Amino acid sequence: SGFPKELVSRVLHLHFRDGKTKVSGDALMLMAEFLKIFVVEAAVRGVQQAQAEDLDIVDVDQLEKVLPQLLLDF
Amino acid sequence: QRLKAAVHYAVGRLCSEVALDKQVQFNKQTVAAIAEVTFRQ
Amino acid sequence: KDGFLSEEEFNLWKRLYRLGDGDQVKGVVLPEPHFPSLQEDAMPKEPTAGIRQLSLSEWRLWQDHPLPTHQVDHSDRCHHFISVMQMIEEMRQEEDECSYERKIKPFLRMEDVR
Repeated sequence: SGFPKELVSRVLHLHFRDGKTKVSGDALMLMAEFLKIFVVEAAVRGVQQAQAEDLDIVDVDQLEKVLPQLLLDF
Repeated sequence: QRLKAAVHYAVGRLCSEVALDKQVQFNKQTVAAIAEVTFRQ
Repeated sequence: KDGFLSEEEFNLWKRLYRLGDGDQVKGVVLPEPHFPSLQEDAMPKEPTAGIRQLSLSEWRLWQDHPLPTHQVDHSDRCHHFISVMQMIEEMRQEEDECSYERKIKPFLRMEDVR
């Protein structure tokens, strides 16, 4: 699982000032990989927090606790 | 909104893999929260 | 192929992940940053009913130590943030005298600040 290159391309293009900006295939692959790493890191840190609290379900509270440091790490 | 939904879907799939690996569950709100943060990132 | 969800994926998304009217929490948002000193007239938006607004400050007391990581280590910026939060926590425990001022004052030279 991951982010399809076409999806990554569309999301990047949302923010380009010049609509003619192109993104190479390698750059798209790299961005897709970066996004995957971000999501997995967020998910696992949430899991680690939930496990530390002896919980079986990761709730938004557990994610909120790790969010400041997660965002600063990226 | 269609892009957000597609990002949300991809995030959901990744969270499911993590959940399976770690033997925990994510509730829908947590998956949505990760998707929102990812889209903003 | 166009990056959007296929019909099958869309149905799966609706069933498994989409938050809607049937859910207690109908959506999750990360609030826009608000700098009062820069945007005097713009007030932060109040969250819509049923929408969970993520908070970066709700658990601020927990940020005075590094939390566990997975594949990505903490950045220098993050370590700096943690040390500032530690300092703030120590300062909260102080009464009357400020230990930071006490430590730093011997190094003050007025010619450095004029």
